Amino acid sequence: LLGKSLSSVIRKISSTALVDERLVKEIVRDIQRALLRADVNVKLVLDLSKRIEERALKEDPPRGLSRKQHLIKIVYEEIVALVGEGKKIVPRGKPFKVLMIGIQGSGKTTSAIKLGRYYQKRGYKTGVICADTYRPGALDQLLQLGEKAGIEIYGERNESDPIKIVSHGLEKFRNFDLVLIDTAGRHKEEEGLLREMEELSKVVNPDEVMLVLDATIGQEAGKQAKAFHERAKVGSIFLSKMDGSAKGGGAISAVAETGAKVAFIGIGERIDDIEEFDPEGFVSRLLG
Amino acid sequence: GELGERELENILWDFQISLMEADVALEIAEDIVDDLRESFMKNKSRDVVKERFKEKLEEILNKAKPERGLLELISEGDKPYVILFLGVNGTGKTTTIAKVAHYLSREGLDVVIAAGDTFRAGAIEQIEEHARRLGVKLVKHDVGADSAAVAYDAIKHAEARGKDIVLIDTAGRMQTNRNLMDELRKIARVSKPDMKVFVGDALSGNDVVDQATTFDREIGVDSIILAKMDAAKGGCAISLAYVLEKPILFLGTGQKYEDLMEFDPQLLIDLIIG
Ligand SMILES: Nc1nc2c(ncn2[C@@H]2O[C@H](COP(=O)(O)OP(=O)(O)OP(=O)(O)O)[C@@H](O)[C@H]2O)c(=O)[nH]1
Ligand SMILES: Nc1nc2c(ncn2[C@@H]2O[C@H](COP(=O)(O)OP(=O)(O)OP(=O)(O)O)[C@@H](O)[C@H]2O)c(=O)[nH]1
Ligand SMILES: [Mg+2]
Ligand SMILES: [Mg+2]
Repeated sequence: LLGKSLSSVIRKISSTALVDERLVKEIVRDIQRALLRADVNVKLVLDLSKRIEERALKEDPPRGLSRKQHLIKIVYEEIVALVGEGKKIVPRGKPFKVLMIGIQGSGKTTSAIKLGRYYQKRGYKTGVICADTYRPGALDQLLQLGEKAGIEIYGERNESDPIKIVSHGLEKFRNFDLVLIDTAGRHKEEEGLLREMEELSKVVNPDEVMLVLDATIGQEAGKQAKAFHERAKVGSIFLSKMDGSAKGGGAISAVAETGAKVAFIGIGERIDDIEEFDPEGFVSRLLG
Repeated sequence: GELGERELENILWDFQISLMEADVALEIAEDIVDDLRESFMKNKSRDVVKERFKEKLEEILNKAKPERGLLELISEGDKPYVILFLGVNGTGKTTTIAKVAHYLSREGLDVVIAAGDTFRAGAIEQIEEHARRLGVKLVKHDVGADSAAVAYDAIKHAEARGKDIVLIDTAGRMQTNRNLMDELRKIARVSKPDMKVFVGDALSGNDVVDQATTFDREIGVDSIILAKMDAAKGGCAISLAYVLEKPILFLGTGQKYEDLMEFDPQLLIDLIIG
């Protein structure tokens, strides 16, 4: 029932003669350090450690399972419960509107094009609207990526009101299957930008609000995700830059704070560097 | 009175948690607490606990306090003074270059920017717009051109026109990508920069240490700028100061050109302990 994910933990458990309190504490400590190094929220890690330890020492193994197998099962269940399952997004209705939001530099623009190509390859006619009126070169970035990906881009070079741009873009793409809206980066201290995002979300009335999260993000992930969620109901997460050395533990905090699920991960800068989220693979990488 | 051993452990554990919650890397937080435990063993006095924590952080962060400011280093260096900016994707390199160009121009220096990101979509347009707004000369080639050639061109231009500074932008890259690190090494070899600046994202967690140490080992890092400090707690500054002991020149505190402040250890300590 388990992938290679917990192999080192499993090996330690299997090679030990006896499942006693000392082994349990040692296992919990190993897991704790791996998760902290992977940027999982400190409080979540401490709560998880307590739960694993309590269950391992107090629960009786179910019929047919040795104490060792039971310990392995507990560890696996508790971590996967934190991560949650993936999410299959099936564009329905014309057009299915996805609002891409997130912190500066997290990968929204690149990920919007990756998603566009992912769905267009599966038969959904896709358009992307450039609603970033702040970043120099934002429209050029989308136009160039769109040309490579064969995706239509809508933008207005000299318009400073993103709401106007989005209204015009939605009109242009009204017969498309899928429309992705790329927005400017923002974080929870920028009240004006959060308010703009809230207004944008009201005008767009998106079918999906996707938070693009940088896999390298540290302990601020949960608080930032919560602030976004309070203004626009986050339904899914795109975890970018998983091709580096970061483990993406911040995604767990974002899931915990928003109830959203991780739908996709970004694994590089190219348009095809996108994968559906695989919880087991994620957990395996998390534990190093 | 004196701290009991159990009480000391609880205090140290709480401090380690507050460091980690402020984005100090796990192993660094552990090392800091180990150092503190040793010093507490020598003097168990209860009433200077918070002072000792502050002193420890000051001791670490002062290792990253620049001995000489950027303007001083430039005045002592060759002309043109060449600065190469490097770091992983999306940390704020291009925007930071614009801020530094703004800062130096206001000090009366003649700046040239090299559009060294010849790879990413919209990269040249992005820095071109910044250069236009700042009234600063930009040297660029076509998309896909050799980044080292753009850097070389910009330096030659600066030499010919008696310009003071060349700021070289580079594409973001994962420190784990062998080919891209080789490319960066070539850019550094060709441009022979007076200063190599690592631009880190203050929101990043444990990975920032691996990023900076890898860039330092593979390419060399002379100083650090941490962007997006307006969104962060800044523990990464402690991790980097502890591990690299390289000067942190500036903190990026927003998206406008003025949002560049000199690194002040006290500010960071107040964020974390205060
Ligand atoms: N290696 C890697 N790089 C990525 C990935 N996703 C995005 N990037 C890079 O990260 C950088 C930032 O990406 P953008 O798409 O511009 O980010 P953004 O969120 O739109 O940025 P703002 O609009 O400024 O907030 C670029 O250099 C991208 O090529 C990924 O999955 N892996
Ligand atoms: N809030 C805030 N945003 C910043 C700061 N510095 C940069 N940004 C934003 O972060 C995003 C990415 O900045 P860039 O300058 O494109 O980053 P980069 O490192 O050049 O990105 P790549 O070249 O794609 O690797 C942009 O939206 C910037 O406006 C800062 O100090 N504070
Ligand atoms: Mg963008
Ligand atoms: Mg750049």
